[in-house]
Amino acid sequence: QEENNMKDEL
Amino acid sequence: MNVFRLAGDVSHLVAIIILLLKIWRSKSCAGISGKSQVLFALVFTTRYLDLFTVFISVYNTVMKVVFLALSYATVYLIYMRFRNSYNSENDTFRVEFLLVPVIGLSFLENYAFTPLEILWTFSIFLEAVAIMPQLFMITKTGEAESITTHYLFFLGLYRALYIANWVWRYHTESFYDLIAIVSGVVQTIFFCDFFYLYFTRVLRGRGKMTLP
Repeated sequence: QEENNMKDEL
Repeated sequence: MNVFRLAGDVSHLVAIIILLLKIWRSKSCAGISGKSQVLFALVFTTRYLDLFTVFISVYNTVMKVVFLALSYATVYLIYMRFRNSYNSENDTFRVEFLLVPVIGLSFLENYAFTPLEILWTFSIFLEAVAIMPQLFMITKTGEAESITTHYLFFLGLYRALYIANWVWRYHTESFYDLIAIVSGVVQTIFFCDFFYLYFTRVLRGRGKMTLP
């Protein structure tokens, strides 16, 4: 799986 | 969202509130490192720049605003309102020794060479070392008030819970954010020495934590 750095974390 | 991340955010909020209330009620910031609090305000500022451009959820937006507001309020209390009680003579950690490597690394190691992404990476790396001035101040004075140790406990616990969150997300949604994980592990490792002292001294009802 690709690194998805979705910024949904605080 | 999972229980580890929620517990982590709550722990983080509790830590920030413990410190702010301590300073406000005692009307003093003795024993508190203003430098660490400035670094935390910088962490939130550089990490939450997408506050107005990206909407994730009400929770996400509210927590970002709360963290920003409380961290700036803490810095204000230390450097303005109760500045006569600020122990600048003990808060002598050279923050440039933190900022220079963190800035350099965030330009070297990031997901995209864009201002927003580099600032986010900067905030992640900076958060890992932002507590250094406070821990240095405690080793220098040789003691910490028990309230301050509770603040540090919840602050250290928050990122430890985030590590559990990352493990959980890796196994449930194959999500992983390597920069956040590596930095979060380093950040938690820096608290290990404190955790040892916290469990062996403070929780034994010794009141103040005095270093050996």
